[in-house]
Amino acid sequence: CTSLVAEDPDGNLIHARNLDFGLFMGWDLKNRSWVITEKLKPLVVNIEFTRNNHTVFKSTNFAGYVGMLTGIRPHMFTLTMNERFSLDGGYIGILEWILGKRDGMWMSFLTRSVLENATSYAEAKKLLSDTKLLAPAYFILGGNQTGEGCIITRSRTHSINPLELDPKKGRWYVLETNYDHWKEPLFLDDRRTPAMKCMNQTTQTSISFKTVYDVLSTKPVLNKLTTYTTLMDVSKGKLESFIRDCPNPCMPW
Amino acid sequence: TAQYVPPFTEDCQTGMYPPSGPTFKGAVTWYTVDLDLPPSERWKGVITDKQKELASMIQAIKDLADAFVPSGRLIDLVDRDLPLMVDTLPYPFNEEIRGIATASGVPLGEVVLFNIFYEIFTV
Repeated sequence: CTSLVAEDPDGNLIHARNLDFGLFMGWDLKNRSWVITEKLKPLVVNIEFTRNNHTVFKSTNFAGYVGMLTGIRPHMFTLTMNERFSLDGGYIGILEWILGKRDGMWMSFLTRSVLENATSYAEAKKLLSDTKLLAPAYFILGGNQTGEGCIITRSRTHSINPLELDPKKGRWYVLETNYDHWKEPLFLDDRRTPAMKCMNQTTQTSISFKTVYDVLSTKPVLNKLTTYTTLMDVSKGKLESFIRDCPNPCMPW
Repeated sequence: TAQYVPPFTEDCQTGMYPPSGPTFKGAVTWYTVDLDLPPSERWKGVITDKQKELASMIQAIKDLADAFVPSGRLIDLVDRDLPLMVDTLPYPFNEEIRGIATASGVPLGEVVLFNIFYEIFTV
């Protein structure tokens, strides 16, 4: 996955992501694609969650999956999550759950609860940083004020080394793939460098849905695992998403 | 302008929006989920429309599992033991998952598996 939050010179925040899923889950030799990735694409839906006939939040989802990976609470905050691979992964959390130790939260249920119940960027950030989880994860959170954007790197128990927007110091965007931001990505899977190169080339003054979509359309940020691209504008309460394909030549991840 | 070996990188794209062409596979349909409905009823509209696609994706996961464990015991385990797990999941997610299984006709254990996929694949 690749997620980013960018701030334009007027303080408007754009949050966007590519959702990549299905690595090593069956390679279709004939079509040169991942089997599960292709099966997930027709399941992509946009959902408006309502209560008392009012919109509570919007999300891009897979039909049949009740948790959230991408969502916007209009005029309050935007949220995406990226997978964080670890040997201390979710299977330990699942084992603990089965054995009756149930003090952790399932990742996608937490993001759904945050989108449903949190009413500010600060509240969402606290919940995503402090709630004990069954699996490690990266949460990318955007707010509705200048400087409100961060990457929360989560172990199962706590938040590690958060990275925040700091436009005054020139950090006008934060960008996360599937590696800790303070470490180099795996050289065979470096989507961070090309994505940052394109963001820097775009410059802050030109940031928009259009230019962010361009960044997320550049290979290998766009790759054979990419199922959808979502663009969100918190102040307009707008969410757009598109099912993607990556014609050859294209990286398998 | 491009390398064909990892890390494959091309020049930054421009003029891709509004989406069209070979990297755009289609628009995404909007649905409404009413949180005032009982959890088991909330996803009916979505699942009615996507029943075939959901069953096809679950079948692909089963085929993959069968490729790893050809005896079929892995899927037996999913169908027999994962439904028991749904009772331990927090409300309203447990009820929503039950509702999805009922509306789609997909066995409950397989819907549970789909919903806990993330935790399984972080390793």
